[in-house]
Amino acid sequence: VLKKSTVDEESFEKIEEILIEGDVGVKPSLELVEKLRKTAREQRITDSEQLKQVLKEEILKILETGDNKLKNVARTPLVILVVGVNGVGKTTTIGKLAYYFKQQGKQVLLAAGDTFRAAAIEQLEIWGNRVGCQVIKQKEGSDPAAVAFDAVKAAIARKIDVLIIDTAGRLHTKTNLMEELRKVKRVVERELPGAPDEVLLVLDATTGQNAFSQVEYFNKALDLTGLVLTKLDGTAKGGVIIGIKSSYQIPIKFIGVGEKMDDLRPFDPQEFVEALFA
Amino acid sequence: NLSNKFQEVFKKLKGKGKLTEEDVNLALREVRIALLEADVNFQVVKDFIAKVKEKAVGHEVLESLTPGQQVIKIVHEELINLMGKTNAKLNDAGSPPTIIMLVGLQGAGKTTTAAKLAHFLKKQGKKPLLVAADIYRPAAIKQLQVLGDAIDVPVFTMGEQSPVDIAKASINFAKSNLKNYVIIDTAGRLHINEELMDELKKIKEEVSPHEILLVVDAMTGQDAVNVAKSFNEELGLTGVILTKLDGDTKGGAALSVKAVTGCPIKFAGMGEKIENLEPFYPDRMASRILG
Ligand SMILES: Nc1nc2c(ncn2[C@@H]2O[C@H](COP(=O)(O)OP(=O)(O)OP(=O)(O)O)[C@@H](O)[C@H]2O)c(=O)[nH]1
Ligand SMILES: Nc1nc2c(ncn2[C@@H]2O[C@H](COP(=O)(O)OP(=O)(O)OP(=O)(O)O)[C@@H](O)[C@H]2O)c(=O)[nH]1
Ligand SMILES: [Mg+2]
Ligand SMILES: [Mg+2]
Repeated sequence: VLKKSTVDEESFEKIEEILIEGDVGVKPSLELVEKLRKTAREQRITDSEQLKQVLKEEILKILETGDNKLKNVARTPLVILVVGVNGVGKTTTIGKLAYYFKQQGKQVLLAAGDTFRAAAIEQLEIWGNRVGCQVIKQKEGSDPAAVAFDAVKAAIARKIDVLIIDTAGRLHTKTNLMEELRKVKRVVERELPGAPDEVLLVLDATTGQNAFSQVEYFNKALDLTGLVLTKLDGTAKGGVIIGIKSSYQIPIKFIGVGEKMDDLRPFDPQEFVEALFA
Repeated sequence: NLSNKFQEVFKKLKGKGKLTEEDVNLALREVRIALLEADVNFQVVKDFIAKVKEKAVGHEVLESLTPGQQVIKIVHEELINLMGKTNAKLNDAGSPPTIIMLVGLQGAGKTTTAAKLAHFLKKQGKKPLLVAADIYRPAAIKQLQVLGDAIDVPVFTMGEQSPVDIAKASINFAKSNLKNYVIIDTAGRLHINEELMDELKKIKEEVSPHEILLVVDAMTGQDAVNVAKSFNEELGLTGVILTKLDGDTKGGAALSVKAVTGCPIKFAGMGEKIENLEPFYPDRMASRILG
């Protein structure tokens, strides 16, 4: 990838190209390259392998800050609200999360909060069946907040450990739909103070710079507690999360690497950085 | 936006006569950044900037424009040139049915778009048939059936049989039921999944679609070229549909996909409802990318 072994202007240009092609974005890439130039001067780096290593460490500094784990709460249920734009992998991620918790011996309940899209409820029910957990649902077209309300009540009554609420995909620029999500969150908060414990924004690794806008709007509306980056099993690198992490400090909690129930992994910054330069 | 950035960059230039290489380089630096921030692919941007530079250096600056505005004008024209003309037509088979196959990555909007296309064709007096060839995704068949019901378009399904057999049988069904358009919805897949790409090739071999349309999410980033290139090399695309353009994404993937495949972008998905399908307008897209 960096063919020459010595460091020159071309090395920095090549690095900028790798970063931009990895969807890191123009500004964050330029900032990283500037830092790299400075370090290369200060440390008199002449070997391009060493240069790459310094860059990886720069990126790791951004990705490793803070705690990337799921919240641990003293009370049950732990409530997770899953949100994001259309088609990014929310429902599938919920299926995978349910499996993840079931493997830990936890009691899981799912809420079919997408009452809008064709066969959304059926899709979540199939996941519930596969994983072995119940799904709280209402008729298609009902109020998602009503489903969330029912689900929280049921989770408390059934002594559930983890409740995961699915929501319909929506573009962040649709104000009324973002308001609908805020209502779901308020209803959950009212029924169970402190909940939802996690509000996870699902981002598709194939998404480009629009990911920043998605984070901006969803965060403003809901105060995100974490990100899930899906479809990293493709050829997209998901580099947008570097700039997102440094601007918003929202931890990346999981990554999706396929369509099966065990294709969910905790986010590993080292692995991510290696893949960016693979 | 770009014109504002240009005002800054060109405040110092006097602006009469022809565009110098220096003017052009200055302007194109800003254009390059704008295109990359709009998600146009790195390599595509490089080639595009080189092409524009050739056209721009020595170009007359029109009386009414500043040098910056003149460069933007050339960039805009070149973008429209690259993206082709509005072409919201589906290839028509000599003898019915006309067979359309939708392909693309997971979650791009294929199933929704299949229904939108069926509705579009029905409004034109055609008799479309939807084909549920996604046997993998939970409730995919149900999803297409619910959509088909809503627009009163029949959905052909054979449950979870092989998608190749389903596609084949659907053509016979269309012929016996006088359906003149067959729209095959396929499962989302990665372009690097050999087995699943082979499945698409087999479907193509079996039914010889008149249209193979790649459905691409408008917010796709740099990866758009990899996806479009692979799908085109493996299948030979006849067109592209760009979805989710109702958001605030700049949509540079449109330029990347067109540049790397040469295929026309035929339609734009402008929302989740069945009537939210519009012809693709290259000039509107050019303004959006540069905006
Ligand atoms: N390859 C791959 N595909 C994924 C991954 N996560 C989800 N998918 C696929 O992406 C597609 C969309 O997934 P969904 O779970 O329906 O996405 P969603 O966000 O719930 O979609 P809407 O509810 O319609 O907004 C499906 O085909 C999934 O199988 C992943 O990590 N890798
Ligand atoms: N806002 C908006 N949403 C869209 C558009 N087209 C599709 N969607 C939504 O995007 C999500 C995914 O659409 P699907 O039709 O399920 O996508 P798909 O390509 O069939 O997904 P897979 O079969 O899993 O690969 C759904 O929530 C759709 O409603 C569009 O033009 N605008
Ligand atoms: Mg969903
Ligand atoms: Mg589909």
